[in-house]
Amino acid sequence: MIKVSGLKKAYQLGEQKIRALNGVDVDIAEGEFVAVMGSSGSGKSTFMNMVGCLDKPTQGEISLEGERLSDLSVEQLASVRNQKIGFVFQQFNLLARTNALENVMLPLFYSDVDKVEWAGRAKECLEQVGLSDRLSHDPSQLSGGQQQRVAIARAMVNSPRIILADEPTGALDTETGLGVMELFQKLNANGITLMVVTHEPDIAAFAQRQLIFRDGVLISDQRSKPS
Amino acid sequence: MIKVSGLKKAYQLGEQKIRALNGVDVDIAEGEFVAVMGSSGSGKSTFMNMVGCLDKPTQGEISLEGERLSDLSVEQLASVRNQKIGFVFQQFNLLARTNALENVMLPLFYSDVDKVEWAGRAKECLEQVGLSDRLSHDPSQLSGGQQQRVAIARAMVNSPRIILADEPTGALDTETGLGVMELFQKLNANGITLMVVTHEPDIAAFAQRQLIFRDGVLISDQRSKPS
Ligand SMILES: Nc1ncnc2c1ncn2[C@@H]1O[C@H](COP(=O)(O)OP(=O)(O)OP(=O)(O)O)[C@@H](O)[C@H]1O
Ligand SMILES: Nc1ncnc2c1ncn2[C@@H]1O[C@H](COP(=O)(O)OP(=O)(O)OP(=O)(O)O)[C@@H](O)[C@H]1O
Ligand SMILES: [Mg+2]
Ligand SMILES: [Mg+2]
Repeated sequence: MIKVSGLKKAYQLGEQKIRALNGVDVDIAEGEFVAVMGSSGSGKSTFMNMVGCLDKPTQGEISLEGERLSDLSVEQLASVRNQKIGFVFQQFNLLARTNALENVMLPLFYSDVDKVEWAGRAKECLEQVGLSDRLSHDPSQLSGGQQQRVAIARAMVNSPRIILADEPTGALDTETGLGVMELFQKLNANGITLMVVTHEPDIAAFAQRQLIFRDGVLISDQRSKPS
Repeated sequence: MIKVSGLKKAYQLGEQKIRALNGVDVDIAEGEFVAVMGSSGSGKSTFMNMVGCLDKPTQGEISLEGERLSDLSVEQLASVRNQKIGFVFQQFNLLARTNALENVMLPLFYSDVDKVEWAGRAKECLEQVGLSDRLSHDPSQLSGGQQQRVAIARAMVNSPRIILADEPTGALDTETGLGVMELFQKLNANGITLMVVTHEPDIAAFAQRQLIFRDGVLISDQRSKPS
């Protein structure tokens, strides 16, 4: 499903060169549920952005379902992203002055789903994250945790094959966070491949495999029984 | 230091009326360290925004150091906020295309501190949160956790009497988060009054007192020995 080899990413900032990723090799099989951990600044979000076709690596190769990303044009990358991947950003990235329902419908604009079905699908995803009474609120009228749950619903609405979630429970209380992880577990049981960045051990325990980053390299890759 | 009585806040959204706070009474003494907990949407951020002079209550009264906020004009509220309060927002609220040093200097624009001292003070605060090597990065060039630490440094730079921090470790790994809480403990030992919203018990354990919100009211107010 996801094959990463020799992945490097560096940013040039004036004279300073920041090496965010320094050679990452990892294979993720279809239907796996993987947690990504590591200290602040260790390269987790950079790794997810590369796998999620949101940014291009400096070196190395990523293939999704056998397709090498470096062979694709910008338009092809966008189409792979929209068809295959649901993304929950660390900073939510919701559209301002756009209500919850519309934010969740957004990925459907790029899909083949009939326009008539959009509102129904979006409403269903918002129900699954416990927000059926906030459909008409825009982000400034939602709490931090509610905004995060809108971002999670948006990542699910297009029935992606892969969900990449960057600290999806960071703004949620324990109970609400566990509810989201149970939802992810259900999606995973239906065959969706899941990668979740988290720094909370209770959240990582939902995954079958835990990757740990430090200074842009993988220092650990352990399999464990999901709880 | 902070006296809150009969605090209510409601938002009118079309026909829907959202009651975010439904009557909160609490006194916080000078130099106290208080944790604020409760499920997603229970009113924590709304409470902090009211105490932080960022929004006006629908009903009820808040006094800071004996001064009733409802008696103050918009300009006076802004001056109270800038002189007395350091705020760490749940969504960081850093200025885009503005580097870390400048973001941290921002509160000093409204203070009496001599301009010559600004950069030095800001640099010192960024060192205290472990970011002395990221001074020239703007928010888009920082990781989530690094952005949050810039927001924490900004809340400290003006040597406020009160720090209100809304989930200040939400984007940080355990080790980095504990580092921030130790910094807060030091500030509290120097007499600063601290209120920290968190949903992580390890973080709440740093405080002497834990408030718990549910549906816009305080359901618990317990004192405990800080760890
Ligand atoms: N501007 C607004 N307009 C309408 N409703 C709002 C507005 N801001 C907040 N709310 C509602 O008020 C309630 C309380 O929000 P608040 O942000 O205080 O919650 P919170 O306890 O901080 O939650 P979280 O842990 O998710 O950040 C929520 O149900 C939210 O939908
Ligand atoms: N656009 C950029 N320009 C320069 N440096 C960057 C940029 N984006 C990220 N970095 C740097 O790359 C490193 C890795 O960042 P990344 O966002 O991947 O960390 P992270 O593991 O997600 O951290 P966190 O847990 O704090 O979110 C950081 O040190 C950061 O400062
Ligand atoms: Mg990150
Ligand atoms: Mg909040």
